[in-house]
Amino acid sequence: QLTNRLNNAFRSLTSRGKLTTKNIKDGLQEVRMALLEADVNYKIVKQFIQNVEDEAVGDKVLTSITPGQQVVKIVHSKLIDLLGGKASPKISLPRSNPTVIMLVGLQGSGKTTHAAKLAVWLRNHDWNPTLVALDIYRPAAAQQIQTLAKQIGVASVLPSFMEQPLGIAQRAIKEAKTNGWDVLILDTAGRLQIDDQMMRELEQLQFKLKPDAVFLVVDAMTGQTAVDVGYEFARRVGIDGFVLTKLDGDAKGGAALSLRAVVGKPILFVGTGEKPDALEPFYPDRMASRILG
Amino acid sequence: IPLSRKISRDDIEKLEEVLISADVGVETTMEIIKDLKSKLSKSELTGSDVLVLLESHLMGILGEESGIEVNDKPFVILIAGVNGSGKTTTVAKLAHYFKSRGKKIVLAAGDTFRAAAQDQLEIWAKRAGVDIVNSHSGADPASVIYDASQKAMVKNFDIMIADTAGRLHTKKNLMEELRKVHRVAGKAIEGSPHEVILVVDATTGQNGLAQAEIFGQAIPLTGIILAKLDSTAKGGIAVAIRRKLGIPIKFIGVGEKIDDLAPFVPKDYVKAMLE
Ligand SMILES: Nc1nc2c(ncn2[C@@H]2O[C@H](COP(=O)(O)OP(=O)(O)OP(=O)(O)O)[C@@H](O)[C@H]2O)c(=O)[nH]1
Ligand SMILES: Nc1nc2c(ncn2[C@@H]2O[C@H](COP(=O)(O)OP(=O)(O)OP(=O)(O)O)[C@@H](O)[C@H]2O)c(=O)[nH]1
Ligand SMILES: [Mg+2]
Ligand SMILES: [Mg+2]
Repeated sequence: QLTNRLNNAFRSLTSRGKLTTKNIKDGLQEVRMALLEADVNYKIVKQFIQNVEDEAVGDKVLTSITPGQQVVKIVHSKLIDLLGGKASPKISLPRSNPTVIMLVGLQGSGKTTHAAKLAVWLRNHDWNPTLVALDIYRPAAAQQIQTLAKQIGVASVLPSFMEQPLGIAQRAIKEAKTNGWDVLILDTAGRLQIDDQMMRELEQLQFKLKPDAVFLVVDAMTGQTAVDVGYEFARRVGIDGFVLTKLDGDAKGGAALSLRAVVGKPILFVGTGEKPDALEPFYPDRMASRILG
Repeated sequence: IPLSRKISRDDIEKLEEVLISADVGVETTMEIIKDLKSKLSKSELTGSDVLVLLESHLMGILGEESGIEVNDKPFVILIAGVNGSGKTTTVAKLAHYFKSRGKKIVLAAGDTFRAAAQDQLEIWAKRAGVDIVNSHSGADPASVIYDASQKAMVKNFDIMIADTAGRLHTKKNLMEELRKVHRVAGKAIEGSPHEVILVVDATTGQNGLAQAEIFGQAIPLTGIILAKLDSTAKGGIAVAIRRKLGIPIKFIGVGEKIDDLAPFVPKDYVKAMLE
């Protein structure tokens, strides 16, 4: 428990006067370790700790709480700011006839599962969604979309023999207009941000289709590479927001902070299970508490 | 790190970034840094000295190369891990690996839960040219493993590789299901499962240690396969797992194709981590 560790670090501190630079440095060493253990990126932790230190020096020691609690309070509120502020981000999608949402990310992050979850969420908000399978590589990827679509009762557009992702998407957009689907959720293949050919596929999809939203789907247990992944996807494809998945596990999810810090876009949703209803809006304050442990 | 000039305590601190960035974790990193600093206090070191010491410290943690020795028939390999870690693809890769070494293989499609999981492994089985035992969606995974075990014995297979559904170690009912699969495998074939592998995604951070810990409490893990090492991640959590739990890393996954499996070679892995 971070508060306990901080209280131990501050045991010798008197309860009067201001927080000195030494108090803060000691306390922040504990915070630094907690953030690194929570998978926040090394460089981002360094920057964050420096910012808190600058802000905390000279703060009056409050008499109602322990110095350890006070440092945690400062850190906690600063984390919330970094995660996007107190309120859950507002998700507003334009009505584009059809609106196009594209899901991208590393292999196994949860894209296909969250395509289905987003469809359920959108339907609950008066949209008429359809799933579009653009993963032509992974064995049975199209079947996975087809099965999920049937489970949740929405339509799906699946690859025809030899059809490429751009062709499938363009066909889906045409069909959307005739079938009255007002939002298409494009599920793409998992890929490494360093795979130039696969990243070029996404660049082409983005360029030709101009999706209304591109969401990077990230596994909450992602470690230090989250920064490289977020940065590269944002640089090459453009990211409008994140979906953080598998938060029903016990990963602290420090990658969330790294992504937000490096890309500057909001985490919009969190995945909290394998079923299509396991999608929640992102709450910065809950995430901050989770990261600090 | 400047290789030729003398190294200071501050230089050693900089190594902390290399190790943490590789997902080795705070605890293991601090132990390594402490050890290097104590060596520095005993004699002067150059950058290349420190590099050699760091390599040998990591190699010391990782231990000898350890593979899968097929020393029984039918030899059963049980594959487990959290959702999306790379299990099903790893099962296919292992099938290809052993088939190319002349073994007769049958797969057990133990994921009876996730959409199109059985279809996915069926396609891989065809590509690998191996047999597969599957069931209907929603079937008891233990019954698939039981049927595959029977087939392996009756039809004289050399190896049976059992895929299981992804599961988070925090889900007690799913960990209990895994225990049951392990138990049923043991009842069906004496000594089975002979190899119990946890597939860990190399991009995983510190949670990988909790995964190995909790999965290891449910079933006796004999090895780790570190998948997706072709990513920018260094998979340093494998070092922490080896250090704290003693589970050896046996193979690495380095891509999405059926032959993208390689034996884990500590020397190569450490070199790649430190470059
Ligand atoms: N517990 C839990 N499991 C999840 C969550 N999201 C996805 N999963 C599981 O994670 C695994 C991978 O999900 P997929 O949707 O296939 O991932 P993907 O990103 O489409 O994978 P690729 O297409 O191969 O890149 C599956 O077992 C899912 O059921 C979540 O929020 N919680
Ligand atoms: N780049 C890369 N991708 C991999 C590797 N191993 C698996 N993958 C990819 O990771 C994704 C998930 O692989 P699966 O084999 O479905 O993972 P799983 O653990 O069986 O997933 P669940 O059964 O849903 O829990 C797929 O897109 C695979 O192609 C690897 O070594 N390198
Ligand atoms: Mg997918
Ligand atoms: Mg699988």
